[in-house]
Amino acid sequence: SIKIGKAFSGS
Amino acid sequence: WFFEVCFAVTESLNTTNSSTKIEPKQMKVLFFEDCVCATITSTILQTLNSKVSWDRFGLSIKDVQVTDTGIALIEWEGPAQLESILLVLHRYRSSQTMLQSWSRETQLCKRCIEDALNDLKQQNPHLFCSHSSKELQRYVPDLSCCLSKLISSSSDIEFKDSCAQILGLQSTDYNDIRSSITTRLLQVIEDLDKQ
Repeated sequence: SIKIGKAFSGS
Repeated sequence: WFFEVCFAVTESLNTTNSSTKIEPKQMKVLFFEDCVCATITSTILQTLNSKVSWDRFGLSIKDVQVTDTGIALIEWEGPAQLESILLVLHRYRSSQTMLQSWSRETQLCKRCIEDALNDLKQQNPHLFCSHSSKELQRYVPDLSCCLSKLISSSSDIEFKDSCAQILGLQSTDYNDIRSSITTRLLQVIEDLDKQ
């Protein structure tokens, strides 16, 4: 099974 | 700078041979700059290689290489159930940014990768348990055994009943107490690791 982890970061 | 990071991992459904030797696997890293696929930069490579705290997620980095097409291949070791990891990084700049700050870029990139790993870990704590928590888990059988022996061998009925009550048990049987303490300790370690 496929698992997804995501994130965003900005200054 | 702005970063967007996405990990796609696959978990092996066949865990019967999970106790056999751990072999290094390869993580493919794709890099996009302003929505266009580009050659991964040396700053990002360095961040991946030495700044990201992979051990907090139960992973060890063995080698980092870049292919002719600009894709990074990272050799990693981790839990046997973890079959493959694909990492996609997207970097773009705000139009108002005048100065490039490499240290700021490294910080942002590191934070974004760790946040994405944390997102995975919250959903799959068993796959991304830190090295230090794995170390702690090794003491659980001994500690549970010791505590349950202490309780079940006591001649103080009131003390035994009170312990069983705290554990939510009806009996003061050694095996019941040991199994309850084991489950609770493992849960506490997992909860603390997720934090």
